Amino acid sequence: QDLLARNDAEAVANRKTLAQLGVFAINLVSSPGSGKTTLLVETLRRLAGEVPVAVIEGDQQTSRDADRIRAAGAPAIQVNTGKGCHLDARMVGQAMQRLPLQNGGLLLIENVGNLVCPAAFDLGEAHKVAILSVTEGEDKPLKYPDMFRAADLMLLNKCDLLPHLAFDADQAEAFARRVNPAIRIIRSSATHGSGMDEWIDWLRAGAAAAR
Amino acid sequence: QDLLARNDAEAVANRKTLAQLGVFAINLVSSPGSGKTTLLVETLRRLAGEVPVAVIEGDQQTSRDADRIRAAGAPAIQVNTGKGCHLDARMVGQAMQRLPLQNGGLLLIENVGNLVCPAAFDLGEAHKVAILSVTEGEDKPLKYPDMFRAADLMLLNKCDLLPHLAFDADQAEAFARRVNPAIRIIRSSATHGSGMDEWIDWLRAGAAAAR
Ligand SMILES: Nc1nc2c(ncn2[C@@H]2O[C@H](COP(=O)(O)OP(=O)(O)OP(=O)(O)O)[C@@H](O)[C@H]2O)c(=O)[nH]1
Ligand SMILES: Nc1nc2c(ncn2[C@@H]2O[C@H](COP(=O)(O)OP(=O)(O)OP(=O)(O)O)[C@@H](O)[C@H]2O)c(=O)[nH]1
Ligand SMILES: [Mg+2]
Ligand SMILES: [Mg+2]
Ligand SMILES: [Zn+2]
Ligand SMILES: [Zn+2]
Repeated sequence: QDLLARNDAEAVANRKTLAQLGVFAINLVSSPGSGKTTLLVETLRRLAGEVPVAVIEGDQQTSRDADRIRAAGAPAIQVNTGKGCHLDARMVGQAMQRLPLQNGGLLLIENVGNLVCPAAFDLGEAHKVAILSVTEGEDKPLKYPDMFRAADLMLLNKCDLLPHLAFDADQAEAFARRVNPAIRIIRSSATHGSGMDEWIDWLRAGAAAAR
Repeated sequence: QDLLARNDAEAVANRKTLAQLGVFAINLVSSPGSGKTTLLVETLRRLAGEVPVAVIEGDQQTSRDADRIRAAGAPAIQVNTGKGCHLDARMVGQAMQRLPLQNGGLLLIENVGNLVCPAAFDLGEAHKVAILSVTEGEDKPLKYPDMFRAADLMLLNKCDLLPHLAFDADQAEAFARRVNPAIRIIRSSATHGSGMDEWIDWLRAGAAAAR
């Protein structure tokens, strides 16, 4: 538990720095392959030239995700966690020092794909945003409850695939609200565009409030 | 590292017990929602009356997966890991004592949905079997390499969805072989049946060899 106490102290320092800079930071969490990077790339395309964005990418190995972000035109730091299965506040604090963070801008942190540990590690973000892909089944909020309890917003992603699945989106939302009655939910498709306007508006509002 | 050494000792004890009993044990690992339980339920349907099967289910919370297994007619123990993100050899050893394990039978262990930590924890199984769903993207073997290196068999699952995805199955297989040249790969659909004959034959062969 010392580990978490130390991490919380570093998260407080990160949050203070971000507040002083006027930067809105989110911590994007999900299972592997739910669509975090695809969502970020599409977000960058829609916000290009309007809001300054910096990205921190967390993965066990490779810089593939940071490469995708840089190709989309935003500065990105790749953190490789090796045997570790989550980002922590120290990693994020160090990466922040290497990024251009601007007033009224966004810091988008994509965590390691993992529905368990990242729920316990505060990075200094304003909000955790959980992505649940409709291909994963309705029951994930019940089976991996800590993550959905820790998230303020859930994107129910890949909704373009619903016609090909026996997935009950209402049931999935009901399970999420059972675990976290206050959670906000947006049904999205990062590749086909549904829900993206609501998501972008939510980010714009956060950035404006952080200024 | 003491943790892993202690775990390895318990895994050795589990493996010895399973060898003495003549039971073929596998450790099923994947991201959350890749289809582990669906695969097991379909496996039980196809092996009913032919091979004795027992199941250990690992999840943070709920007994939903064990309930699905029991409804399919097999004995199942649900292990809830709470904040933990993986099964370990002690949990499995304790669950084994509460299951009817028979010579020439199968012990199917479904781990917590997580592509990171479970790779490091030997449970005493004969093989780790990784499931990669075609909905997760081709790059998972490169980004979460430890798991695919630890697996002897990979099921590329949900292949029934391929017509609706921009997923390159050959590329996914090439990435898996890049991190683990010896990995065996079966393209499957737990809900539509493709690849299931090859999977069942692989289990039958394992059970026969363990006798
Ligand atoms: N149909 C559909 N596919 C999507 C959508 N979003 C992402 N994908 C696909 O899902 C796969 C994984 O997407 P990524 O964006 O790499 O997922 P991720 O969450 O960043 O994955 P990791 O960082 O490895 O955990 C890719 O094949 C994407 O094309 C969506 O809204 N609809
Ligand atoms: N189209 C399709 N859907 C599948 C297939 N296998 C599983 N599913 C669906 O994928 C979702 C998740 O399946 P589960 O079997 O619960 O996955 P799991 O890996 O056991 O999930 P956790 O135990 O929570 O990690 C469900 O909606 C299943 O119906 C498949 O081969 N094809
Ligand atoms: Mg990604
Ligand atoms: Mg399951
Ligand atoms: Zn972790
Ligand atoms: Zn773990």
